[in-house]
Amino acid sequence: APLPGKPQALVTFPGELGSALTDRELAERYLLRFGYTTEAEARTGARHVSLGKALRRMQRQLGLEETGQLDAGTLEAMRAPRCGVPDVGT
Amino acid sequence: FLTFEGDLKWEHTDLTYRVINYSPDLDRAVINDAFKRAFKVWSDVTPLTFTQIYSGEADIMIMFGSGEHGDGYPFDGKDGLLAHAFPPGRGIQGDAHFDDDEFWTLGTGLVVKTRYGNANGADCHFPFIFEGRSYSRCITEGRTDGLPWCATTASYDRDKKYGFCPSELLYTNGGNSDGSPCVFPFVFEGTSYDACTTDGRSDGYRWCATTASFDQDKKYGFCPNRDTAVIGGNSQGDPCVFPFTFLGESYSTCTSQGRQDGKLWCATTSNYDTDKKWGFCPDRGYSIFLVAAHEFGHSLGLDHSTVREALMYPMYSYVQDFQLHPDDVRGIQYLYGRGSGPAPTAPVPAPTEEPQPLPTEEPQPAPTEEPQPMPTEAGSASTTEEEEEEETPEPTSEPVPVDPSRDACAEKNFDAITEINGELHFFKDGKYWTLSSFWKSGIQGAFSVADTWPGLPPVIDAAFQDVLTKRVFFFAGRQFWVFSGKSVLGPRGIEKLGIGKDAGRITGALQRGRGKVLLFSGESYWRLDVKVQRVDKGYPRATDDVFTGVPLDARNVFLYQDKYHFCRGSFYWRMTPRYQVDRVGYVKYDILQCP
Repeated sequence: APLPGKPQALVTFPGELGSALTDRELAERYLLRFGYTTEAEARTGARHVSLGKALRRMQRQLGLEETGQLDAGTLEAMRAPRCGVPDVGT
Repeated sequence: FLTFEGDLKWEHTDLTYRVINYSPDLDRAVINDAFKRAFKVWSDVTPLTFTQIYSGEADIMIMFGSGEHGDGYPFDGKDGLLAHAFPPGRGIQGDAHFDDDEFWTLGTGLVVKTRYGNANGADCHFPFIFEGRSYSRCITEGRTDGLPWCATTASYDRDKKYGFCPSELLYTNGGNSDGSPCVFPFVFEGTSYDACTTDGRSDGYRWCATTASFDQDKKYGFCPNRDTAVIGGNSQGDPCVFPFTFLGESYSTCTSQGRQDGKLWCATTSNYDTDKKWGFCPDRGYSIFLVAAHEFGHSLGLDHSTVREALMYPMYSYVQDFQLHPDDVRGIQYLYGRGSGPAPTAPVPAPTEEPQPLPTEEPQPAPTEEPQPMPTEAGSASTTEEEEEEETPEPTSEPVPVDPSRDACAEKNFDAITEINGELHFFKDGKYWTLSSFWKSGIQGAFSVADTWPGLPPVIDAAFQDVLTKRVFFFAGRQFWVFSGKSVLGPRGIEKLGIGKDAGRITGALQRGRGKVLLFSGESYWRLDVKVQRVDKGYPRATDDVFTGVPLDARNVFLYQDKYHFCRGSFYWRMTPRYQVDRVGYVKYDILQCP
């Protein structure tokens, strides 16, 4: 466990795929990868609106509370190990 | 539940699957058993059947891979994506892929299956006591050959039950060396290696040469993961090195220092700061059974479910006593109907997570050099792996000597002799003995034919193993049986093979490669196409035309160490592939090596 009181220096470990993502980057990647958003939606200006819609769709599919927000429960689900098959689409 | 667009499904119910390669995390038998149980989850509630095949194109091709593994849908290192599968159809459709940057277990942590020793392939028991000390890993204490071993009970001092741990010094997987262990040092591209390496490969799998020079002999195999192997990072499979230095501090255990996600890691050299070699420490891992059962649901046509407790729910969660959820049953039966099984009013309790009594392989004698204080390998009956891609469907129960007093050396002759799983089998009056030329530990047996191959008559005339599918064919009178593990097809008449009424009993068989086997009877022989199970046109032919100089009334004919053996009475004639008799000798002394 981290030594108490000692500031823990974070290290980027070689060979680890992808460096630490922000919550938003994590969400956008997750929603795109599993079919809740499309490339086009991800690039349009109204990203905030489409993100909320996609989050709500993902929350419904995974049986989470439908808030349309990037809340803790939703983020935890996005970090959980899972199957790689998209939830929506082909 | 959901099905894929257009209700994609298989149009035939007798599906085949093939395991292309195996994760080094688990013993091959554990993975095969997990896949078998995962398919049974679905066959229990549908008319579908699943048969493992070992070559050619199967409906469901299964593979392990890391990162980009050839289908354009790359995995993402440890955790995150665990696996994926494609809906039913031709080619890649139906196939299932598993991320080998994951730590594959049965869901509750490291599974260290032993080989040889005297524990019948049991798993290590951690911790265990040896010479008064407690160990939670494989050790080399008490040995001079460096082979890691463990106890399979809580106390070796008390129970003396032990086995050897997975290590490259004991065996390799895949490759082209039939499981032979690594040879160190070996030379590869002019460089000398004294450990497994990923050099020369892009998939990150650790390999070694099984002779002193890969450059010269091109013989190699893949290294099994030791119990201390790290997962992922940039040193997959290498063991932790303790203590190691990180940011100037010394660590003698795994640590989460330097990480935000709290995952435990270690260095695989003594100094991370200089070498930057690291990996994750073993955790509970992911159940290959549960993930496979989910992915096979996709392979059969089910999409993700929104029901959290359903197997087809996309997120992984470990379940101890797994049961197929009614939502999954409704989904798969929507596609394929119920099949003959009982109407599962309540979900039929599917196999629990605990592995069934694992199918243990043929008994294999232990490594010969056995310094004290290890017990001698008396009657060691542990597992071995046929390392070609073909994996024999082993008999589900371990053959236990039924009559050790019955001595093969006392027999004047044998009903049949043949090689099965690399061991010579000598059959006589319902009993058989085995002899492995690889491990020099003499004759094992007598075993009961009926125990190992239920349904066979006590006296058989001939037998052979199909090298492609590992099925074993037995002949007695004018009948034959085909065994795949314990499941049997037959008895059927040899006329079904196209052998006419004029032929008497079959006296022997010689495997010829490319799925052809020569069957001998009287003074003639036929060439059998094993796949279609018919003899080829233009047969029978006279034995004497080709096999000159051997007895025409041979009692046994078999292939062994790439040479043809013809036995009559207590003698044998050995013939080279170029049909030259190069030895005549005693079966008892030369082949059985009786004293």
